[in-house]
Amino acid sequence: MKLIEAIIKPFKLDEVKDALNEIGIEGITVSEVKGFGRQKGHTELYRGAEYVVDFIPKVKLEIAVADELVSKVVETIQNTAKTGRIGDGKIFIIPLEEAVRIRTGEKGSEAI
Amino acid sequence: MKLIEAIIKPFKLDEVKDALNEIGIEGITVSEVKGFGRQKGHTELYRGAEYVVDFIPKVKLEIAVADELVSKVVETIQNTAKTGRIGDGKIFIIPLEEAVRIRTGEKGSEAI
Amino acid sequence: MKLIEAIIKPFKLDEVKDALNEIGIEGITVSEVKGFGRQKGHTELYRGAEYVVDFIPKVKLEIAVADELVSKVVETIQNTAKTGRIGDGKIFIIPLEEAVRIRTGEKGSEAI
Amino acid sequence: MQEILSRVKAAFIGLAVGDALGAPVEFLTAHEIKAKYGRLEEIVGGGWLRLKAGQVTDDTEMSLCVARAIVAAGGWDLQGIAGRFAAWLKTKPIDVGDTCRKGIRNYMLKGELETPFNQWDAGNGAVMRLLPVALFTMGDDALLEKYAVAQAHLTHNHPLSDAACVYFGRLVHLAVLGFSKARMRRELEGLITEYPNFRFDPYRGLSTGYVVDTMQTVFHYFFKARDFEECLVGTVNQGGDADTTGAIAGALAGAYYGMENIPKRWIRKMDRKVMEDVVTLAERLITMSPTGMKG
Ligand SMILES: Nc1ncnc2c1ncn2[C@@H]1O[C@H](COP(=O)(O)OP(=O)(O)O)[C@@H](O)[C@H]1O
Ligand SMILES: Nc1ncnc2c1ncn2[C@@H]1O[C@H](COP(=O)(O)OP(=O)(O)O)[C@@H](O)[C@H]1O
Ligand SMILES: Nc1ncnc2c1ncn2[C@@H]1O[C@H](COP(=O)(O)OP(=O)(O)O)[C@@H](O)[C@H]1O
Ligand SMILES: [Mg+2]
Ligand SMILES: [Mg+2]
Repeated sequence: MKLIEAIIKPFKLDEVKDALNEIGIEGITVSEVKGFGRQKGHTELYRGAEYVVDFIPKVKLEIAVADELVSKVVETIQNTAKTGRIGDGKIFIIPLEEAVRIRTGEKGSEAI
Repeated sequence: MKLIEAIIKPFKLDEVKDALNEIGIEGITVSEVKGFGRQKGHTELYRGAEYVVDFIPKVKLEIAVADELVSKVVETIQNTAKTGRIGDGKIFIIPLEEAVRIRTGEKGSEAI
Repeated sequence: MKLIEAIIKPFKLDEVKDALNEIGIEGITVSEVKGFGRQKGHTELYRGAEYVVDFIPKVKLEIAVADELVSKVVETIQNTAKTGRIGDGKIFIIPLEEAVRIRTGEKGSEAI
Repeated sequence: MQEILSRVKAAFIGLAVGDALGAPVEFLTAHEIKAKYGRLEEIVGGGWLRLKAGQVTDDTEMSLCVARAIVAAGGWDLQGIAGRFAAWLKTKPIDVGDTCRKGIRNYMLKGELETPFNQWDAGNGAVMRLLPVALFTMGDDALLEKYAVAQAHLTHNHPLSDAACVYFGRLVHLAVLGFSKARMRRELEGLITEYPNFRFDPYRGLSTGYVVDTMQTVFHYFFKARDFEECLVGTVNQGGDADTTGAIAGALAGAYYGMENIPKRWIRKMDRKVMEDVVTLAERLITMSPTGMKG
């Protein structure tokens, strides 16, 4: 299993979630984060306002997936979250040694 | 060492923290996150209000632990965070290659 | 590649970011978290308001780096974030199997 | 025996008083203490733990665990000490050192009574709670050495910590039995020969939780001062791990100078129950010791 972490532009969240649902992925944990990028001090449009601060609001997705789904999930996120403009974000793949569903005690890919 | 990440129902935080304290674990990093689950569109009670939105507030715990403590910690979180009802959450075990205590420079399981 | 996660005191964020910029690191994802540890919650002045909660506000940095930069980045964070007082925080090194730059599709250390 | 009884009570009271006196300035530097208090000479509370004046910390509480375990068992009981540390940890104490926590957890989860050697274990967490072992083994150096190291290894397994425990215990024995400071100073030659790091003159002013720094500070102020108050005030105003240097210095100075020399105004500020407990336990421990048994 892998833990896929994706940092994306906030307005892309619904679109990415829908695209993931389309390929059968429903479990996602989302957090609001601040991004600092290689392109510092740029202005980005966020909720209709231009930011000239050095951090930009981003959204982080964490999705635990079975190995065989990884490339499909990465491809889906990348295609949907991309605008081609600076700040689109990153996808990270982290090894996931074990997963447990708290409600049932199920482990492994049954749990996610 | 492992980094244990647990996504749980917010009202369970204190109980889980106390249960971890009983086994000598005090260091935890907590974040507020939003959960999207397999059980979509369900209503969950959160601070006395019923949510019909598709995301549910969750709390994420990150606990770095020495290898020999992992199963005890996972068991403790699972037993305490469980209600048996949908949305109880997940426990993920991620490999942790190194840990450093910033204050002293200690490394490895001395650092956590 | 590794994903470096650092939990630090909030007032140290700018200093740590500047020190990382000095060594050529610009991409960082930051989240606000709550810390539980040996340093106890109490009335603290945080953004001009007094808090009497039992956790301490911390800031979490996530920095994906190529293997050869890891020790430099860890050393930089540790030297800058340290005050020598309890609660300075932790640095965790997590294996990163793959990274993708969403905007371009680049992979590996090109992506970070 | 009356003299001895008074000194052992003073030693344990001195430990608690030193802890409460130094705790409000733990982690401050000598400069910071000077800026904030001028000279700290009263039990004031506050500090990073936000203590009430006269409140003790883990230094006294862990010492109480050791003392109570021995008294309850009527003799040496390492399992009992470990069990009491574990019970104490679950009460969410005001502070617990990182190395102590790890060792106690090791016992809680694996039942182990000895932590493996670790280069980072040269902190002062084992020596700070050594006093009850010294009282219980009064009159028998071999027993002191054996039990001092055994209880230390519950949490701290490092030769520097072991040496500090044994020699601190020896100084307490000498002080309680009425020996002179000169005799005590000669005793330390053994420690300094084996581990030159512990040399404390010239005193470098280091007072961190590293056991070498801690003991240098304690030795420096103990031999320099002319009475209990001067010893403790000097020690805690050095800052650093001030509650622990204060507690260890307080135990040694109490053992040497006796009850009359401990400032009444400090004792009045202390938690009542703690004061009663340490006196009762000190008395029980010395009665159980080889010296006490000889009567
Ligand atoms: N090395 C990195 N580690 C972690 N997060 C990063 C890293 N580099 C960038 N990010 C995150 O990705 C976001 C976008 O990065 P940026 O460099 O601005 O643009 P792009 O991804 O289009 O090249 C940043 O705002 C930050 O949240
Ligand atoms: N694959 C996953 N990856 C990351 N987080 C997940 C995943 N599946 C679920 N979660 C998190 O766990 C929470 C509970 O999941 P859900 O499917 O609603 O119920 P249950 O865990 O009881 O089966 C979600 O709200 C989300 O935060
Ligand atoms: N085992 C752990 N796993 C994850 N985060 C931790 C752990 N221990 C501590 N932390 C984080 O580090 C912060 C500082 O830890 P603390 O014990 O207060 O002091 P110090 O790091 O100086 O020893 C905590 O507030 C928490 O955010
Ligand atoms: Mg203390
Ligand atoms: Mg101390």
